[in-house]
Amino acid sequence: KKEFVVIGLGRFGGSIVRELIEQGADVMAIDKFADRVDEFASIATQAIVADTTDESVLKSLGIRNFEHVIVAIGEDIQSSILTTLMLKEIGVNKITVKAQNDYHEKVLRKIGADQVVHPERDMGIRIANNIMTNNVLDYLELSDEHSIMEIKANEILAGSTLIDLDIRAKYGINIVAIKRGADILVSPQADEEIQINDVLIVIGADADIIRFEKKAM
Amino acid sequence: KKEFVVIGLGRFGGSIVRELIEQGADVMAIDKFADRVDEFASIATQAIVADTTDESVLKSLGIRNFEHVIVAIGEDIQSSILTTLMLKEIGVNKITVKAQNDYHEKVLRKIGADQVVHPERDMGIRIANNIMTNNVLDYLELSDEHSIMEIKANEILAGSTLIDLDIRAKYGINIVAIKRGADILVSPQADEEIQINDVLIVIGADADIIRFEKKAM
Ligand SMILES: Nc1ncnc2c1ncn2[C@@H]1O[C@H](COP(=O)(O)OP(=O)(O)OP(=O)(O)O)[C@@H](O)[C@H]1O
Ligand SMILES: Nc1ncnc2c1ncn2[C@@H]1O[C@H](COP(=O)(O)OP(=O)(O)OP(=O)(O)O)[C@@H](O)[C@H]1O
Repeated sequence: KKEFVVIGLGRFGGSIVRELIEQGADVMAIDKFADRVDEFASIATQAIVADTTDESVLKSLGIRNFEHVIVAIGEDIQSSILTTLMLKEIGVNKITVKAQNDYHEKVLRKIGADQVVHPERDMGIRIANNIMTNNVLDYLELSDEHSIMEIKANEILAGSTLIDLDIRAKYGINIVAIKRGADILVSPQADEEIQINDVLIVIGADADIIRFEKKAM
Repeated sequence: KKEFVVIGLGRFGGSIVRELIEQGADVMAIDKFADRVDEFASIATQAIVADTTDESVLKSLGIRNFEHVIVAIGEDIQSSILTTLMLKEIGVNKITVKAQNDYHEKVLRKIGADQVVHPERDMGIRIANNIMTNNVLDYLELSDEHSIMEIKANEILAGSTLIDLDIRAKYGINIVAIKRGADILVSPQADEEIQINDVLIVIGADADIIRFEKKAM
């Protein structure tokens, strides 16, 4: 069984605890506020009240034996940095830390955090993109310039077949699958007719996908 | 030019302002704290200090003329709810609101929020999944049970061709593309040989993709 430690039980840390437990892992959940810890007493494998900037406390919890520690302390940047430093010195194998801003991330990387995440910033970018493009439901970034996007078909597209639209030739993008209700048609045929409410799963350069969305829809 | 209002300039709201501006939209950025507003004075189209629970203030800003308002007020659930109610009464076309928890979401939907988002909760789920499966870099949920996942090829897979692995027959999943360095090979041929560090873009039922990741890698 995989074993994890999550320090900081705010919305982000708390969500990680719940999902790891859901996926069958063992989780030690730690926070300095007893109220927060109480919320997780019946959820986490262990729920502990502790201030993780105290090195003796970290050692007494046997934290070095866990394969991965997640530091989800938010606004208190100094505590986040100090906790990360301590975990590194104790010899924890892998450390994922939530950063408040770019300065915070720079420091965390220099002191050895393995993975730095920006949940609010990254979701903000995702939501902003979702808002700007009415038809794009969600996307997965493959690289700085390429993505897989979920595009909801509108009335303009409905009734056309993939070969009619000649998407690959005109826009340089590929429809790799179509989500229709509960079904997913992978590698659809050229004669597949698009229906209203189909969700097209498209791969290509971002600029080309957006151009398709503006011109063909 | 698309015009948006973002209320609440924390990490999430601030990120939305920056990304919308980056994408060429006009943005009115509002917060009750002058310090926060100052940060955006040179970024947003307009940066305004205001308490949005004051209906006369909202009206004087001409907010009803904007196509989409984003409410990114965090910890103060009552202000988030009151602001949303006011925006609805003023007749704003579309309202996206950040929720703190499920109770907050229920209330927001009842009072007419068009879109409710949980940035920390959803990123927590994504990070937890990323942590549990070493090889899965990122994913896009197509439905409750199907996803597109980015799987990093390890030494076990390297050297095998797609036909060797017989993935579709054995696991019921499809490799729709391979990311190799800066290149993306869409709809790879059956004789394509996987190289170390390739990122396989896979579509299928989550359970089948995880089974492939456990058994073939
Ligand atoms: N030194 C510490 N030791 C243990 N827990 C801590 C420490 N410092 C802060 N925390 C806890 O970290 C949790 C998350 O911090 P905070 O609420 O400031 O972050 P946040 O980024 O706003 O959270 P989120 O966005 O995840 O809801 C809090 O519950 C807090 O009690
Ligand atoms: N009534 C209000 N009118 C305008 N702005 C408000 C109001 N109430 C709160 N805000 C602002 O909303 C912003 C975001 O709120 P807060 O920092 O509590 O949320 P948060 O969820 O922790 O933020 P994030 O996670 O996005 O960093 C704050 O800058 C705050 O000043």
